[in-house]
Amino acid sequence: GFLEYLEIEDFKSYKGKIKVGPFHKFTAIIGPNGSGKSNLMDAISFVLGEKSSNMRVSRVSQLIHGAPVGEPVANTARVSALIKMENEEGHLESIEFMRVIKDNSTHFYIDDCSVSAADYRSKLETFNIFINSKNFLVYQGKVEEIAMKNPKERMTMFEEIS
Amino acid sequence: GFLEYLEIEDFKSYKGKIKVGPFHKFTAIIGPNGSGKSNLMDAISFVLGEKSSNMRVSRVSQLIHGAPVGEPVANTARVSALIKMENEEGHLESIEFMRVIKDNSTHFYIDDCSVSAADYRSKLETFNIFINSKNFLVYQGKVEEIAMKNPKERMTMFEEIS
Amino acid sequence: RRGTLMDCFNFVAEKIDETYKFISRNPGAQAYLSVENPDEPFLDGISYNCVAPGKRFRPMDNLSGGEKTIAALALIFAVHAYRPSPFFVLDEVDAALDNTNIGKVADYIKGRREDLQCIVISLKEEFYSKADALIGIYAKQGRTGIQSQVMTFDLTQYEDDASQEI
Amino acid sequence: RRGTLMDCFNFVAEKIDETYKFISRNPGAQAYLSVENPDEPFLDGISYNCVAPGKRFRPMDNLSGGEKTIAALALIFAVHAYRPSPFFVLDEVDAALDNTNIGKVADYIKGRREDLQCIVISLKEEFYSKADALIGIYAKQGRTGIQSQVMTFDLTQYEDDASQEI
Ligand SMILES: Nc1ncnc2c1ncn2[C@@H]1O[C@H](COP(=O)(O)OP(=O)(O)OP(=O)(O)O)[C@@H](O)[C@H]1O
Ligand SMILES: Nc1ncnc2c1ncn2[C@@H]1O[C@H](COP(=O)(O)OP(=O)(O)OP(=O)(O)O)[C@@H](O)[C@H]1O
Ligand SMILES: [Mg+2]
Ligand SMILES: [Mg+2]
Repeated sequence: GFLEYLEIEDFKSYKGKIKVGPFHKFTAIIGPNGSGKSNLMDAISFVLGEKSSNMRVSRVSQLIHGAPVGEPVANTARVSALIKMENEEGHLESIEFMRVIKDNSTHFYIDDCSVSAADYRSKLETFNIFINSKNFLVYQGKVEEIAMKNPKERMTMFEEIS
Repeated sequence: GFLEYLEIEDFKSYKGKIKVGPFHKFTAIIGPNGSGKSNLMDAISFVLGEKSSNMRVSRVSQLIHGAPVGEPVANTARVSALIKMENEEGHLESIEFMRVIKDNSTHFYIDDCSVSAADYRSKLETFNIFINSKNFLVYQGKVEEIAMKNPKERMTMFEEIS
Repeated sequence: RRGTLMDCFNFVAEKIDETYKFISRNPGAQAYLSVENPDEPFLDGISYNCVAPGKRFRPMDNLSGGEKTIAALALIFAVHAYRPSPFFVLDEVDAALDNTNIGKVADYIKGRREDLQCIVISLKEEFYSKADALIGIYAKQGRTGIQSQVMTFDLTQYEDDASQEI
Repeated sequence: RRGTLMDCFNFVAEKIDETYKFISRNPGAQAYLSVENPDEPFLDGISYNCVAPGKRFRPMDNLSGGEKTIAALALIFAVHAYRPSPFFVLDEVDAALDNTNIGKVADYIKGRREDLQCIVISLKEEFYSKADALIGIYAKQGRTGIQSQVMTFDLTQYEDDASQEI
């Protein structure tokens, strides 16, 4: 499978409803300092179930546009990801994963049906997306330390991945 | 004053005697990954009296060319810095600071006269070079953390500088 | 539990050297993972060592900034192969790389198009010009600060770089 | 002891805002240092806050990578002014900066030529092309690994960039 579109609503520096994509096999996100590139990555991590500390905030409600300056534009924010994959007959099917912030809690939806966090996560795992192992996300400034962990830390890394 | 020349002998990736310079008011050091740019900065820190942990080694003897692979080319390494400054009458005078590794200890020289570490350091301080405060050296990968220290760490930084 | 951990370790240990050689495009590059204490593998952890192309075996601390980035990317791609997620997101991993190494990493990503989708964030033209599509982010001034806006460019519509030479 | 610390703090606190405005080339940029606990200044430490141009006051954690680099450079130059050493060495401080910010930092350094010597290490042409001289380092293959070699170029002999446009 692959990620085709992302839809963001009032998430971090993205105000209102913004559709991003289509994403190709090799897509580059570019733009000046402070424009919102890493926030777009945070939107991808968020919709895949990442915890708030890895998105540079202490509480999920801080992810709502305007919240860090005390003027959140709404009491909800939303990110949805359209993932395409081939089924057994070789046709392309799509599935939409969506995560919504309401005040300080989050809700999960698959193709517009509300599901539990556990079901959401296990569906993602059928696509080999294991958010806990984070073997596919490299955050800004963190690449070198992946090679420089001490042996015990590296063992923990392997434990999360296996 | 300003730094005019650097002379390096068997220090890190620099084998034999190498003269570097002249340095201008705004000089850029360029070259491919792993060529020896940061080692040149380490040579500058070394000659100004920096401790080995900030030069990516645990003991000064590891600074000798070839030492990390167990084949040091010599039992000494040397760096000298030629610093130019205007005297009272406005003429340019130069002074040479030199630091030498012999086995695992280091020796300090000013214009070829052996001096104690304390005299060496206080002579540098007449040029406003305070190696402890490091208010003029920014090592690779360390720039962002200077802005992101916590309040207590920042207080310590100010204590070292004052 | 132990079984899957050893499976994972053995899988990645097999793969790391070929991945590091492939990214470095140099048969002289070597990388390996080893368990510190083979009798009690989970006690002392796992060590990682790389020998940069043209250099001798030395502690990882000795590597330069760019060499550490290449070593890290090799480990990331080798680990990923154990349970390959459909896509990758890399935020400015090219920051410490010179243009030669940027070319190698971009070519590695291009070579993996068949089985892996890559989304990279980059400030360097040498890197992002190799992508199939660009997503440009710019800031519009709003009342509560900046508001990010998005534009998309499909680069596959233009010929490859080579044919754009005048 | 306390006296000099407070002197240093007051000096830098005076200077930080003007330095940050100067580097950002934007009067809307703001930076300030404050003592957490004015009654007992040495107890709780010193906090640093920057408001990036065009944005509102927010915690420093909210800044992007490039914004943090600019905030750090402003503090470095403001602190340096308290006991100005004759020269500076900066190792790839431009890694997280976009071309606009690289231009601003390079111009700031050029503007300080009278009173400060700067030695920078950089991989980006947008930065090193603004220097007076280049020191090129390249690796020669030797028996015990690489050996660094040095070449020097005096850029002041060539015309400025603008007149080199064809
Ligand atoms: N909840 C929010 N509401 C509005 N703006 C926000 C919110 N959270 C973060 N921001 C703003 O987003 C900006 C940072 O964006 P981001 O980190 O994505 O930049 P970037 O494009 O990655 O830049 P760089 O190239 O410097 O890394 C900051 O200026 C921050 O103030
Ligand atoms: N004592 C030594 N003898 C010989 N070589 C050494 C010694 N110490 C370090 N080196 C070598 O120097 C190289 C690193 O150089 P350095 O860190 O200066 O690179 P760099 O030019 O800064 O690269 P980058 O652009 O990636 O930061 C390493 O490959 C290391 O093996
Ligand atoms: Mg960023
Ligand atoms: Mg370096």
